[in-house]
Order: sequence, then structure tokens, then C-alpha cells
Amino acid sequence: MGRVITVANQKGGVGKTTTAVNLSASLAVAEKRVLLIDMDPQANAGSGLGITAGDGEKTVYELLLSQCTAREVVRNSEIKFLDLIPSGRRLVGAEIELVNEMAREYRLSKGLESLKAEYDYVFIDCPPSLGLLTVNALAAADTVLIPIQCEYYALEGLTQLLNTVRLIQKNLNRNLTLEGVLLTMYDRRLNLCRQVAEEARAHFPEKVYRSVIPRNVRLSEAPSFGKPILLYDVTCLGARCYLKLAREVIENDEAS
Amino acid sequence: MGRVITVANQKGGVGKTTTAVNLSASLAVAEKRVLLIDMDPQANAGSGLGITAGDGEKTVYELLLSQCTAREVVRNSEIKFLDLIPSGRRLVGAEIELVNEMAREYRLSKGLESLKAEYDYVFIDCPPSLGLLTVNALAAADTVLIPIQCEYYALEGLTQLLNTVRLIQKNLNRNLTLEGVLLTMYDRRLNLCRQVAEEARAHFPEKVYRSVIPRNVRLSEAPSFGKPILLYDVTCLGARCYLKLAREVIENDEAS
Ligand SMILES: Nc1ncnc2c1ncn2[C@@H]1O[C@H](COP(=O)(O)OP(=O)(O)OP(=O)(O)O)[C@@H](O)[C@H]1O
Ligand SMILES: Nc1ncnc2c1ncn2[C@@H]1O[C@H](COP(=O)(O)OP(=O)(O)OP(=O)(O)O)[C@@H](O)[C@H]1O
Ligand SMILES: [Mg+2]
Ligand SMILES: [Mg+2]
Repeated sequence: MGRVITVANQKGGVGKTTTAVNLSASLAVAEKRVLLIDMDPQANAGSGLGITAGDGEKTVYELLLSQCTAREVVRNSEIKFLDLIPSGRRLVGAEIELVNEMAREYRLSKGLESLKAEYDYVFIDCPPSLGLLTVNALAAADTVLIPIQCEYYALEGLTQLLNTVRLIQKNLNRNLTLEGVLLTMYDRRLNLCRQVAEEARAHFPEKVYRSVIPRNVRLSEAPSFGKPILLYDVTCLGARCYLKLAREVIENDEAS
Repeated sequence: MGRVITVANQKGGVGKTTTAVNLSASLAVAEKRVLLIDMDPQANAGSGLGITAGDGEKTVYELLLSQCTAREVVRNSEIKFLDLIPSGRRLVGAEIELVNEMAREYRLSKGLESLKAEYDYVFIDCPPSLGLLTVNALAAADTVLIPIQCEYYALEGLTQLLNTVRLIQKNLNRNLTLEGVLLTMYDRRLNLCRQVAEEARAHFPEKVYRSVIPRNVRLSEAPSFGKPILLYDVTCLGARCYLKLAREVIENDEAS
């Protein structure tokens, strides 16, 4: 039964999209049925899979404004068990357009009800903010996966993010729990990285994944070819670490 | 007469805050009177200068909701000619609270009118989005400075950013022009970096600064000590490049 995992962190550039795309792809090659939803107006998750919605095509925007069903906006990707609901240009205006709508925070969760059961995992990539798009993603989620770049500013933003998650748990989604915390762009030669990693492990005992994503230039090259790392360079360190993370997510699932 | 320069890019983690803090500090040591405004709820620009607003203290939030004057929220920094208007926790909710207010896009520009003349430069650090906070910053600005990380996703977001700037020029601020485009986190060993730099120079002929900011770990360490790079390690490459950028900004100013 589809578990919905929202990938969120309002700090920008911490590896949300890179994680959403590459973890989804790694689970799909392990023959898990995966749906990736791009809730970011920048539409980076889509382009990371080589998929962009044309001007006339329906996207997650139409789903949020109840102008279509989820089945109508799902697209296949190059990877057999991986589908995508793409973002679109109009999503930029969605937060203001949704403000006065009924049940504005539940638009995405309502839209997904009919589709969730067809997937083992549903991942949602969020924009770098705590506005209505991210709130919709957290209200629709079973768990939240938090990528943390091993840098000072990324650690500072954690408190605000956890406050928002607590508010969502209290007011919108009682069952929301923490899926895990992922250390990204880790460079073991840097003191700062080791310090941030220690702080994160102290903050979230047992919730920081054993798999750590190193800084690896192949990960930042892959999107320019519209491919997840597995299709761009499956031998590189970045690909191996996301495959290892996928195994860890599956093991955690089987254990609980 | 204070020139207002907004530092904006909706792509996350491209070096907006690092540029706003270190360019401001570099201009201040050149004895230009500088005001830095932190319009990001993450409040990273403030913490990059070692300044955080306590819970009861007034911030840019109260200025936007016309609950105080700009003079009441200005703080001194450790650097003689550099002042700050800090962000605050309540700013997270400001975008929704402002939606139904009169002249919601001009709140910041109205608030700054009385103060601008006391500074040579006013910098505004923006959050990674194109919502009402960034719109307010662009409506209040004379020019916009766009940091671009030399990576693929950062290039993709440019079209959306330029569309928004054009909309602001047409509807809210006819005089808004491009201050310049700054290449950040540049690593000359990487093909991807060189490619992105070439594309950016082709996109913006004559507007890309000659000064390029290299990837330099000292820049990411400085905020954990609450200091701009000049006070943390003035000899490092990162500090020298921001000083060079400051000289280039002053030269451009004197030339025009
Ligand atoms: N482990 C890594 N090693 C090297 N580069 C990386 C790594 N992870 C991500 N990147 C690159 O760093 C940049 C930021 O990553 P990404 O876009 O995934 O972050 P994000 O949190 O989704 O950003 P935003 O906040 O804008 O949505 C991208 O250019 C990406 O290609
Ligand atoms: N030239 C550089 N070399 C190394 N690290 C850098 C450099 N510039 C910025 N950083 C680090 O990269 C991260 C992102 O930079 P920064 O926070 O300034 O970007 P931003 O665009 O303000 O992010 P956001 O979109 O979240 O506001 C920070 O941890 C910062 O310390
Ligand atoms: Mg992203
Ligand atoms: Mg910032």
C-alpha cells in the first residue's frame, strides 16, 4: 500500500531534488512501484528525469485546483517502475490562488487518494519554503525525509522545519512521522562537515541514515542529461550511495 | 543617495546570503555606508553577521505590516559602516498575512523611503522563492543582483526569474534594472562549471561580473562564527574575491 514520503527542507540547495529523483529511481530498479510528484515550480525533479510538461499539458497545478484527476497527469519515465506527476509553470501562482479555497491544505492528499494504492512508494519533492505547497505535501504524507547539507546554515534551519512539522502533526496530519534524516554533500576532509554530522546525529538519535551522500560531481552533471544517476553513471560513488540508501529504506520498511 | 540592490534567485543554495553579507561587508570597509535587509524567514543574513532578533524585538516583519518605522528596526553590526534590518520568525507567515492588504507589494519600499538617503548602498537578501517577500524586495529595488551557482539546475531557473523581473518592471517598478550576474561556487577543474559560466556570459553579455567567487570552504565556515569572511579570514581566496567584487561594483557606479 503506497507510503507517501515527502522530501522537505526550506533551506535551499540541500539536495532535496537530487535525493527525490535518485532514491525514487533506485527503489524502482529494485522493482518497487514508485510515483514521484514534483511540487516545486522550478520543476527540477521532472527535468532530472528528462520530463518537462508542455504549456498545454496538465500538471500537479491542475490536480491541486481540482481541474483533473491524478491518473490524468501521471507520466511514465525511462525507468520501468517509476512514474512522475510533473510540475508546471502555473504552480508559481498556486500558493496565492489556494489561499481562499476550501480545505486548501488537503488538495494534494485528496487528489492522491485514488492512486496511492497502485504504488509501493510515493515521493514528493518540495520547493525551498514552508508555504502552502510544502504544507500540502506534509498534509498528504505518511512520513517526511529531511536532507541536510553538511553546512552551518543548513543546521540553523532545522528548528523552523521541525516546528512546522509539529504544527502539521497537531492541526492537519496526526499520523505524520519522521522517515529519516539524510546527510548530503558530505566531504569527510572538512571539519565543518564532521561537526554538522555529529550535531545532526545528536539531534535525531537513530533517525540519521547510515548511508551518507558524498559530494560527487557526477550527481550534479546527471540532470543536464535529463537522467537519474543510475542511467548516467551507475558505477560512480553517488550512484552506489543512493542504491545503498534505497536498500536501507526497504530494510527499515520490512523491519517495522 | 542610497541605491537599493536586491539579491535574488528562487533557486535555493546558490549563494544569495553569502553574497549579500560579504559584499555588504566589503563595501563597508571601503567606507561606503551600507544597510543590509534580511527578507528571508531563515534569517541567515543576520546570523552571518552574528545578529539575531530576540522574540520580543521588532524586525522587518513589523516594518512590512506598518507596525513600526525603519529607523526603529535598524541594528549596528561589528563593522563600522554596516547596519542590518533583521529578519524574524514571524516573517514565515507574512506572505499569507499580506495577501489581502492594500498595496501589498509596496510595503517594503514605503518603509524604506525615510531611511534610504542615509546610506550609499542598501542590499536586500531574499528567500529562495518568487512570493510576496521577493516581490516586495524587487518592487523596492533600483537594481537586482543575481548570483548563479555554476550548476545545471541553477541555469534552468533563470528563465523563470527573468520572467518575474519583467513582470515587476511592467507592473510595479518601471525603473528596475539588472545590477549584474555573479558566478558563485566556481571550480575551474569542473567541465560543468565552465559550461554554465559560458552559457551565463552568452545570456547576459557585459552583465556577468569579471569577479568570480570560487568554491572556498572558509566562506561556509565563517557563518558558524557569526562573522563575514573579512573578519573570519581576510587572507583567504573567498575574502579577496568579495573585496574584488566590491571594487567592481564601485567602479561600475562611478562609470555610470
Ligand atoms: N551529493 C552531491 N554532490 C554534488 N552535487 C550535488 C549533490 N547533491 C546535489 N548536488 C547539486 O547541488 C545543487 C543543489 O541540489 P538540489 O537542487 O538537489 O537541492 P534542492 O534542495 O532540491 O534545491 P532547491 O532548494 O532549490 O529545491 C544541484 O545543482 C545539484 O546538482
Ligand atoms: N563560494 C562558496 N564556497 C563554498 N561554500 C559556499 C560558497 N558560497 C556559499 N557557500 C555555502 O553554500 C551554502 C549555500 O549558500 P547560501 O546559503 O549563501 O545560499 P542562498 O542562495 O542564500 O541559500 P537559500 O536559497 O537557502 O537562501 C551555505 O552553506 C554557504 O555557506
Ligand atoms: Mg529542489
Ligand atoms: Mg539565503
